[in-house]
Amino acid sequence: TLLGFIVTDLPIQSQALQKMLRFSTERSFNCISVDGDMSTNDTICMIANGAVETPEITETSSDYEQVKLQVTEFGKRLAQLVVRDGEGATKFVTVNVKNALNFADAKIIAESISNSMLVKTALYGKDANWGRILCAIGYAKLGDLSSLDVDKINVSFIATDNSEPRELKLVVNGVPQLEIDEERASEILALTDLEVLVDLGTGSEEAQFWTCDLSHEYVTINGDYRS
Amino acid sequence: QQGSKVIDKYSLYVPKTGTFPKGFKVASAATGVKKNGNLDLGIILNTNQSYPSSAAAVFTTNKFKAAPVLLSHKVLEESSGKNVNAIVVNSGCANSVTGDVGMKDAREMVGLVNEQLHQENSTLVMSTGVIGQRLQLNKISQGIKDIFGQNKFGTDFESWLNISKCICTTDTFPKLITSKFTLPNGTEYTLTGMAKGAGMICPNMA
Repeated sequence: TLLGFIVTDLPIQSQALQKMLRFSTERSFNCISVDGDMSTNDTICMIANGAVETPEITETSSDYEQVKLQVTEFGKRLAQLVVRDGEGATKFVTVNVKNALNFADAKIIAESISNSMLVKTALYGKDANWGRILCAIGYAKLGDLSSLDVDKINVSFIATDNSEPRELKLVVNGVPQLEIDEERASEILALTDLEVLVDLGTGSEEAQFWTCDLSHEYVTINGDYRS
Repeated sequence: QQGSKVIDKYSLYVPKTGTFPKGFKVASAATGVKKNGNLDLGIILNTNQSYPSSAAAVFTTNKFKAAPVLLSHKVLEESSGKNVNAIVVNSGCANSVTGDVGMKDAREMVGLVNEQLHQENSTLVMSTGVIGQRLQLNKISQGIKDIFGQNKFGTDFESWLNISKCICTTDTFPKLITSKFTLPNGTEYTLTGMAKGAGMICPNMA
């Protein structure tokens, strides 16, 4: 179960606050997974008490957009801590899907990859398994397939420690790179923080999703849980 | 041995200090609901009187919504998100799939805090933990009374850290972040956030 609360001393009108929280959640707390399970209790609430002397922020305020984006980035930071604490997690994984036809498609594809047990176990095993990533993209529950073009899709691992070469291309324009630099792949996958980059090449929208690997520890924790 | 590289997540991700928003105070207690005796009840309170507070929330879209979810949603609807000045949270028991009695128990939790605030519809409630069990209301009610009766509230870092601990279940570290921001007109404001979660995580809240 995910519970969370954000409090602020800014005066924000309640409708504006609700809209802000919904926007932020759609790009933060609704973009995380540990095990693909949705709880009966998940709740994020927010209170703005106006203790700071400044004009009330409504949806038409000039500051509304800035505060909304600050709340969104703040929500991302908090949401990512939950994934970092995923039961048995040894890897923190950012799944970046870009150049999609629309945000919803990008998010659905990122979620599909993030919830694939085979992708998550491959990452736990430090296996650059592009086939499982492509497979997860291929069965994503998209409304239609217009965001997917098998001849334009690119899948890479991105090194998160700023080492070079940063990008390890696994699939280029739909063609798997069979001569992968195994040594470089092992270096990148040995890091705690991983990034999977999927470039769909069919639009300009993008979404990020955060997940973790699936380890034996997860099974141990949840196997002997007694309710 | 794959996972052998153990990371000290606590020292990496738990702050050691922080500045917190004006006009909030927080309290936590160990009521005994958690078998290990850890903190398991927390209350956030808005003490600012200069502005009718605003509240908002997003909730799970799971079909089997827990009693605290249904009640908090109702409070927000009836209050239109205005003048909600408290959040009460318990961990150790999710009060989920508990039917009418679960709703009654959640209402009692909210009622106890509203009573202290001398206001109706002013408290949101959250619960997390084991599904399908009733809240041990005797312990939680006593915990709420002790928090107010002994004025366990504080605004210091330790108080904020403790309330982020009291909502934990299988978490290995409390999740607390706080940041200051500046508006174009130079006004400084603060966002403080707490979260819990380590398993059963793939929310789709609306």
